[in-house]
Parts: sequence; C-alpha cells; structure tokens
Amino acid sequence: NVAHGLAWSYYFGYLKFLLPGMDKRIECSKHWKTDSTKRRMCKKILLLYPSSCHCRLRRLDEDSSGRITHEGEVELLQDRAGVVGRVYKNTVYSVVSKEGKKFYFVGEYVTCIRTMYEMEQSGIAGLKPDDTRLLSTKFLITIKQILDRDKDCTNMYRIIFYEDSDQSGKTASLPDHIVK
Amino acid sequence: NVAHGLAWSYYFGYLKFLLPGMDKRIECSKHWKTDSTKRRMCKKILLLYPSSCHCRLRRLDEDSSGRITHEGEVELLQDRAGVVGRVYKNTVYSVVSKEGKKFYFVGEYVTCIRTMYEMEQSGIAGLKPDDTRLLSTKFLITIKQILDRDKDCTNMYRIIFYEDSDQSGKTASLPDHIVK
Ligand SMILES: Nc1nc(=O)c2ncn([C@@H]3O[C@@H]4COP(=O)(O)O[C@H]5[C@@H](O)[C@H](n6cnc7c(N)ncnc76)O[C@@H]5COP(=O)(O)O[C@@H]3[C@@H]4O)c2[nH]1
Repeated sequence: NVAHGLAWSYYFGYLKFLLPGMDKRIECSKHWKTDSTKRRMCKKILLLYPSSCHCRLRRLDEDSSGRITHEGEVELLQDRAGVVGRVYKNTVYSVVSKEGKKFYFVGEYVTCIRTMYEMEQSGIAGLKPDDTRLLSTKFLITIKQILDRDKDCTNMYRIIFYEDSDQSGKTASLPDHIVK
Repeated sequence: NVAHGLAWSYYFGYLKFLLPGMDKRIECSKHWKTDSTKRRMCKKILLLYPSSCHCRLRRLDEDSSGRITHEGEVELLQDRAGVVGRVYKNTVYSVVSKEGKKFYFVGEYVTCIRTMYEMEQSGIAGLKPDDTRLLSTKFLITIKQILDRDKDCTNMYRIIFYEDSDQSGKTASLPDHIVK
C-alpha cells in the first residue's frame, strides 16, 4: 500500500543516513559557531507536516509575513545508486518570535507530502482528497514507528504536525509553531 | 500498494521535472561542446535497472574493469518543499566498447531499486526476495505507463533493463549494454 512504500522510502532513502550526525553537521555550520546565534539554534531538523498535505510553498520564507528568512544551508554528499556525490542539502532559516526574538533552525517540509499532494492534484494517480487524508495519516503513523526503532535517529529531528485550515501548507502561525 | 507509491514518487518527485529539457542540459555540458566527444555522447539519460534489484554499487565506475570512468556532472537546481536550491545532479561517465571506442553518457540506477533492495535486506519492512521481484515488476510496468503518457519526457531517457545473474547489480557486460 502506498503510504507504507512512501514511509519506507523516506526512511531508507533519506532519514536513515541524514539524521545520524545531524547535530554534528549543524554544529559545524557557521550559524552555530557565531556566539550570538548559537544560543538560539535548534540542533534538531524540523520536519514540517501540514494537516492538509498541501505543501504549496517551495521555500519557507515565502508568505511568512517576513518572519522567516533564508539564512544558509548544511550539506551532506554521498555516492548513491550511480550518482557520484549526490547532494543532500538542508536549508537554514531564522524565525522571529512574537516578542521579536530571532531563532535559527534547519527545516523543511516532509518531502513525501509534496508527492501525495501532486498525486491528488494531477488526478492521474486516481487519488481523491479523502484518500490523501487517509494516506497521510497512515504515512505519519508508519514513519514515526520506523524512527522510534532507530536509535541513531533519536533526538535528531522533530516532526511538527500542524493544522493549516487554509489548505495551503502555511498558516500565519507557522512561525510560532516553529518557535515553540 | 508499495510499487505504485514508489513509481508515482519517482515520477512526481524527480522525472517529471528532470526529464524535460534533459537534452538541452546535456548539450550545455562541457562534454558535449568538445568536438571529439560530441559525436559520441548520448542525449538521453540512461536509467539502469538490474533484474535482481540489487544495485550494490554506489558509482558506476566501481568494478567495471576499468571500462567505465567518471567524467563529470550535469546539475539542476530547484526550490522544493522547503529546501532552497535543492540540487538534482546527474553523473556523466564514459564507457569503452569492446573495439576500444569511447562513448559518453549521463547515467545512474533507477533510484527506487535501492530502496526496495534495502527494504528486503534489512528485514524490518517484512519483504522477502520473492516479494521484491514482484514489487520490481509492478514498479517497472507502472513507471513505463506513467512516462509514456508524459509527452515532455519522450526521448529524454532510456530505461536499460538487464539480467545480472550474480545478483550484484553489475555484470561484466554492463558496459556493453550501455554502449548499445
Ligand atoms: N528534502 C529532501 N531532500 C533530499 O535531498 C532528498 N533525497 C531524497 N528525499 C526523499 O527521501 C525519499 C527517498 O528518496 P529516494 O532517493 O529513494 O527516491 C527519490 C529518487 O528515486 C528520485 N530522486 C529525487 N531526487 C533525486 C536526486 N537528486 N537524484 C536521484 N534521484 C532522485 O525521486 C524519488 C522521490 O524523491 P522525493 O520526492 O524528493 O523524496 C525523497 C523520497 O521521499 C529527499 N528529501
């Protein structure tokens, strides 16, 4: 079933080697090394999961009413399946809290959501909006179970599930979800 | 079902935007522009598909008895699902035919095969070798159907399905399969 395939693929093809050592890679980035930013940078990668599965945004700094800014990246290179030096890049953003404090984090949407969204939108995969919700729930349960069993991934990530009532994968409160 | 999920993910998450314009990207690479190599470079990306689904090799130039050499890359950058400037890199290799002629090509394994292989090997996904074969067949049929319907992808790729009896994702004749 589709949700299982996507969850296992997301784990074996990405999280299994990305997450272990994520904290070290963040520590090596220039944002960590700057004293002023160090105390306000999260050492876990934030994986955003909008309830609608619509991750319409290509970048987290679009549409965020200026509260999220693109700051840089952390990279991991790996030879894989015939591609020499495949690049696994994660984006560093900063977010301003309601009180005006700036926090730094590595974040992105859970990539598979984009696939589920496009499968539904295109119509060619035969997926309806209700199917997507079900798929998404199964996917989330499965990926959490998989990650719980991998000790090397523990504490390297946080899945942030949030309600986006406007179905756009963003909400005015996304920056606040992140700040928390 | 798993094969469908992987096929749709491979299409929406990769081939749908990678393949259109692949020929232009190859033409812009330095290998194409050199007269001596131009006449012997394939303008389609070669997607290798070993029958065992075991793509044990990380790079095509390992174990190829020196006949395959890493020559360079072509890249595509795209903002996607929160990652700014995600890198989609394809590797350029050269291969020497039995007559000693050198050909250039952009090639890699069909990435999802690696996922199926690891799901089976790890045991945690509950997949047995027979399941993998079935999964692989369904995946191949599905991805071919999807690509046949996308006119922008036509003539941009060739899926090379080959028998690897030693179950290692490579065969002494791999270079020859490629040369053809
Ligand atoms: N955010 C993010 N950054 C990454 O670098 C990345 N790499 C993979 N993934 C996600 O992990 C999972 C497993 O990846 P796999 O490589 O087996 O399948 C991939 C792979 O078969 C193919 N593909 C995608 N990008 C590339 C690439 N750069 N090179 C080769 N193949 C690729 O298309 C499938 C779907 O990709 P995405 O839909 O982007 O999400 C993937 C997927 O959910 C990523 N997610």
